[in-house]
Amino acid sequence: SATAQVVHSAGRRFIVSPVPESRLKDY
Amino acid sequence: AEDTGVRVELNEEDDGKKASIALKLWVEDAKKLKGKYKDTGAIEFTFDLLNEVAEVVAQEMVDSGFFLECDVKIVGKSIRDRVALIKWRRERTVSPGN
Repeated sequence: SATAQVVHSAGRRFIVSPVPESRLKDY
Repeated sequence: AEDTGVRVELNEEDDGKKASIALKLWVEDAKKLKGKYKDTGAIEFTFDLLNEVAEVVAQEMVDSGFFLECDVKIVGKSIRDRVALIKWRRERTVSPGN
């Protein structure tokens, strides 16, 4: 899958994933 | 809520009990950010509703390279607004008691 993990020095885990479909909005 | 251009949504069903909840954050309108945003996708993370502060998590995202320092307030506000909504919903669903 197209996910990646970034672990902050404070220990928090950020997982990067594809943006949901709902991002498609009118500009 | 004010449109910050940054969207934060629940990333799991809220059972109303867990203190720590999964959230997902992504940029809907990069033009609302002050800094140049490098599109990396959506950021999934957990947030402790009782013990954590939205602005601290926003700073961790900046430190991790997702956003520039100048946008920490926008990101923090976006998280804070969503957290406030989650807490408000929980309070509404809790029985007022006897």
